[in-house]
Amino acid sequence: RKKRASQIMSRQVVVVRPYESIRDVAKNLIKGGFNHLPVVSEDDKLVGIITSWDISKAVANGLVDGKVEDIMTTKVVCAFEDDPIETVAHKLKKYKISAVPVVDSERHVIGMITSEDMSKLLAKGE
Amino acid sequence: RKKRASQIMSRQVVVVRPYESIRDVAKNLIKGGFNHLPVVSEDDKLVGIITSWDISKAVANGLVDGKVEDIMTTKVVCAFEDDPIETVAHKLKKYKISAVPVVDSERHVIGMITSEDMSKLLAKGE
Ligand SMILES: C[S@@+](CC[C@H](N)C(=O)[O-])C[C@H]1O[C@@H](n2cnc3c(N)ncnc32)[C@H](O)[C@@H]1O
Ligand SMILES: C[S@@+](CC[C@H](N)C(=O)[O-])C[C@H]1O[C@@H](n2cnc3c(N)ncnc32)[C@H](O)[C@@H]1O
Repeated sequence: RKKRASQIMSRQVVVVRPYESIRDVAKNLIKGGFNHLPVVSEDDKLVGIITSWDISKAVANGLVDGKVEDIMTTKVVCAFEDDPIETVAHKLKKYKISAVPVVDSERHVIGMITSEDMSKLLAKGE
Repeated sequence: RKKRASQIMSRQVVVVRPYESIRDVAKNLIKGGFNHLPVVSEDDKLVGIITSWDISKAVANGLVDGKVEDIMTTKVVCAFEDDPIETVAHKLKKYKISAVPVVDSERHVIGMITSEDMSKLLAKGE
C-alpha cells in the first residue's frame, strides 16, 4: 500500500557532464520540458545537480558563458529506490528543493523525482 | 477536513511588470529563492507568468537582454481561494506546470501555490 520512490520516479533521466556549457544545459532543459539535470562524472557517478534556478542565477550574475561545474550544486540531496514517499517529501521540504535524483549503492543515477511527481499523487482520481 | 487553496498558498507574492528586464527578474528569483513570478499590469491585474524555465529558454536562444513581455506566458492557469487541493493538483498535472497564482474575482493576485507546497502535504508528520 505504502508507495516508494521506485514507483513514482521517472526512469528516463537525461544527465550532463561538468565540462558542458551552461547554454547547452539550457537547451537540454527546454528540449526535455523539465527543470533539473543530474551531473555525472566520466564513470557515470553523481557529482552534482544543475537546475533552471542555477541558470537564472547565472543570468542575474552575468555568467551565462560559463560551464556546468562553475554553477552546479555539488552536495546533492538524493533518494533511494525503496525510500517511502513520506521520506522523499520530507527531504524536499527540509532542503527547500524541488527534485531529488534516485541513486543506487554505487551512486549511479537510476531515476529522478520532482515535486511535480509528488503533487500528482494528490490530484483527484489518484 | 478538506484542505483548500487558501490554506496552503503563500500570501507574500512578489510580482513583476511586463516592461522589466529579464536580468532584473532573474535577480528577483534568486533573492526570493523561488522559481515563479506573476506578471501584473499597471492596475495590478494578472497578465502573465514568468519562471526560471522561461529564463533558461532565453539563455538557450540567446535572448537574455530582452524584457519580461518578450518571454512570459500570457495564458495563465490560475487557482481560486476555495479550490480544493485535489483541483489544484489536477491543474498542475494537466498543464505540466509547477505553480499556479491564486486570484480573486477581479484577477488580482492574492497568493501563489507551487508543487513544492503540494509536496509538503505528503511529508511525514503532515
Ligand atoms: C535552494 S533551491 C531554491 C529554489 C527552489 N526551491 C528550487 O528547488 O528550485 C535552488 C538550489 O537548489 C539546488 N538543488 C536542487 N535540487 C537539489 C538536490 N537534490 N540536492 C541539492 N541541491 C539541489 C539547485 O542546484 C539550486 O542551486
Ligand atoms: C510547461 S512548463 C515545463 C517545465 C516544468 N513543468 C515547469 O513547470 O517549470 C514551463 C512553462 O510553463 C509556464 N507556466 C508555469 N506556470 C504556469 C501557469 N500557472 N500557467 C500557465 N503557464 C505556466 C512557464 O511560463 C513556462 O513557459
